[in-house]
Amino acid sequence: MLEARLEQAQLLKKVVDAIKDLVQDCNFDCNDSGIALQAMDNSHVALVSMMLKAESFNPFRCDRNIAIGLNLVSLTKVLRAAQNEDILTLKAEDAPDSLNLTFESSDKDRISEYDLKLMDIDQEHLGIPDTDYSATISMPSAEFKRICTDLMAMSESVTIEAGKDGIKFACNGDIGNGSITLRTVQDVENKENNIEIALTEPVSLTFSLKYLVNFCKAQNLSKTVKLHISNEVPLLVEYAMEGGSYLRFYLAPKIGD
Amino acid sequence: KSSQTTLGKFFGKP
Repeated sequence: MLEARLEQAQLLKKVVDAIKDLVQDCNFDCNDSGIALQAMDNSHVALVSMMLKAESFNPFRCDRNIAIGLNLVSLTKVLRAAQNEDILTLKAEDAPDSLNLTFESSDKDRISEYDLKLMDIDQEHLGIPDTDYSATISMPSAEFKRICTDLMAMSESVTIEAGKDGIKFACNGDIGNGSITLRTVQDVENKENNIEIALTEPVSLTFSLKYLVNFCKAQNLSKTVKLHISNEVPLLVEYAMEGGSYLRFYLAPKIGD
Repeated sequence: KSSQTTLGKFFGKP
């Protein structure tokens, strides 16, 4: 059986909030290392890869592989009943029909308990090859969101160019064009403000802003975001959480002229 | 004009 206790419900609330507009029905695949999810959006352009490591829970118990088939709209309805600071416990049997969720207020004066009906989801998993990306950019997640939102107002697509001079986000729309160039920032006192660019070769790729703006809903999970880019392969946008857990988004590029 | 690719082009079935 699965028993997983989170000190603060907000971790799961934020994760589900960040992905529910991209994927609807998906399996939480549980085993002794944690809870994983891999799901593509309907258009097969974007992929969500979530890993909530056992270390992010206290305690975490899951002695065999359990697939928890969830509708994220339904899960959201239940999670809305949890306060951010509540202690959240997930429980499920080995071949579960339902997921049991309890929310305890931190001063223990209220315990809410819900059972959510599960679905049988036959999910198609993709093998994601290990890639040595040509460019890895680490930046404040709020900055990335601002860039994507600002450019979305002008165009459907953004071209991300990483070179030795920095990283440039450029768009071309009906009303005109615009670009934002970022250079390395080293803020010793506030490391989360850093912009780090690791580059092995220059890259230039175009992506749909609609999906990038959607990924930015994960902003609350982490103060920094990492973009991994190589020519002609999907972009990886990564939000890291405590305990080695992460939320990753992959986005297929736009190609050709 | 560039066209949108899908992930199946890059990521295989495991």
